[in-house]
Amino acid sequence: VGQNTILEKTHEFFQMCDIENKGFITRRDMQRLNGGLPLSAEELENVFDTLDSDSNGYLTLDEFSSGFSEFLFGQKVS
Amino acid sequence: DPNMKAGAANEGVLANFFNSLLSKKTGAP
Repeated sequence: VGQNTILEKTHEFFQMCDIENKGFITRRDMQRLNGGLPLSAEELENVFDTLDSDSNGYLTLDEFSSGFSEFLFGQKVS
Repeated sequence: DPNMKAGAANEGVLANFFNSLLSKKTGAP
């Protein structure tokens, strides 16, 4: 899977979460996904806490991308 | 080790999350 495809997917998924196009994802944004994804509100909060590496309450594209590459390759690639 | 368990659980929920986004994007049931 090419690097461009991964970047493209990362942006697509980030925008699926950041529906107000703010440039970051909040805990509330993740909770809103509860209806659209087969995950519970608690699991979505768990995902948010896992991805929010600096625990500042906002998910940046970089944090989101690190989590996605960890999922794809088993290690964080910023 | 409880930390190991928490790490594995987080990995699982992350995998679940990204797999859900992938299938939502591709429109797979």
